[in-house]
Amino acid sequence: FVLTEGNPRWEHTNLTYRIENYTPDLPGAVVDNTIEKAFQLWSNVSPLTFTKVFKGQADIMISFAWRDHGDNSPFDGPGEVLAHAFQPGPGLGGDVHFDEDERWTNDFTDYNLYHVAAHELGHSLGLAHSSDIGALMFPSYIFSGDVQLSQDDINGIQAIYGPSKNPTLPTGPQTPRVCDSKLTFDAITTIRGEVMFFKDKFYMRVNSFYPEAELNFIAVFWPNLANGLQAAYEVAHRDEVRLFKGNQYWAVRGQDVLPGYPRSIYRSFGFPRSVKNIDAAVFQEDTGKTYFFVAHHYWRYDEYKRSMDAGYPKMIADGFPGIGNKVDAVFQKNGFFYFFRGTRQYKFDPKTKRILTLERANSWFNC
Amino acid sequence: SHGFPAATSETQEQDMEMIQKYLENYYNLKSNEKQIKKQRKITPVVEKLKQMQKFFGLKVTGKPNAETLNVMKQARCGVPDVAQ
Repeated sequence: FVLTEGNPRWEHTNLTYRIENYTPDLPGAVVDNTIEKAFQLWSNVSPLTFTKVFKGQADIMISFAWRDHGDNSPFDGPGEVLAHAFQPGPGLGGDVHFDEDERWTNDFTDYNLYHVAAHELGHSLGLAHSSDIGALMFPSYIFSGDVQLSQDDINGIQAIYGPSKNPTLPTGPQTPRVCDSKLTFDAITTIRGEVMFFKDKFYMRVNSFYPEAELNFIAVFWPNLANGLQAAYEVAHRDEVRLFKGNQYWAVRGQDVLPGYPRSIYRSFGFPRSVKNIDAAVFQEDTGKTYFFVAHHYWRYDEYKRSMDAGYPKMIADGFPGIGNKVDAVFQKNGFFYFFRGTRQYKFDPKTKRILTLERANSWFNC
Repeated sequence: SHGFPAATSETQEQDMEMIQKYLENYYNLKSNEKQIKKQRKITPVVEKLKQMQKFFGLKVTGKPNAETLNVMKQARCGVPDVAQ
């Protein structure tokens, strides 16, 4: 996180705010509720309180404006700059301006007012932009499906105003760091020749424009699959990737979610109802079989016959000796299986059923 | 890059105006600084571009590659990324 240059802060903690005008894009009551929720994010984790006033000068004045609106920072029409806010202080200080040339929404279509308001209020309270892509104070607009303060944001506001009076010490999600030696994964798959790693709300992939690996929100590609993926695999000859969460799965082709999903793993693959979710999955091109890993067992599914092979489930420890009895994630590349369990990665040859190498989970990221 | 596979082509450097404006708005580049194409040596624009690439966790090259342009095209907050 970064504190605004000069460390401006409000000397009183019981702040007032006033909504001077409203966007026609949303009902007034929705705007009122959205702004109130945005303030609550910050009051929940700090000693600050926010009271709404309806006339006169409030500490934080909120308005929707077009183009040149008299503060020497004109807006630019649709897109690009969405809003801005001023650091704590008298008059214009603390005020928030939204660009009325944008379309303001309360869902995941552009642009979500709650997300932008929560960000701008961070400036009104003394925070500058954070380079943590998972932080609300990150400068670019990325809506990941829900609006919450990351641990980075919480650390920032508490550096200015101290902790909240709430007994439970609030915590927020931490953005994975690709070179963290303790990094583990929820799911991994190949996709059109690349390898995509999933963790919480984020994906990671090797990309020549990044020193270590590209990390961003899953929502950037699949907005309604924003987080908590548990397994994924690619059926390359169909240019299809299947993403699993709980007892459902989605099929995607590039960035497009195929119609008719999510579907049930019970109906589509024939899993017994005792299976509540899939830990990991991998398609083996030269046999046309997909291996599903669930707790200590694994199933084998025939993608051509579209049915589960007989004689399953079997014990993972028997079918894949040496990798342990549980799998977090797996993908296949050049005929080898790469199994991930915690911070360990096993390169496994399914033909000889032997482990070839043991690596750290994040060995793919040029750390 | 937001694409499969990730953007791989170096840009033809055709978005010079956007780069210049972005760095002026958010990285304190003075508007009288010449653009990249007119200079061969290290210039304030290259330095500011590196500052922006570092902030966004991109490879710090000082060159306007596809990924850097992709970030610059994203909608964002109007507050600068560095102190004015």
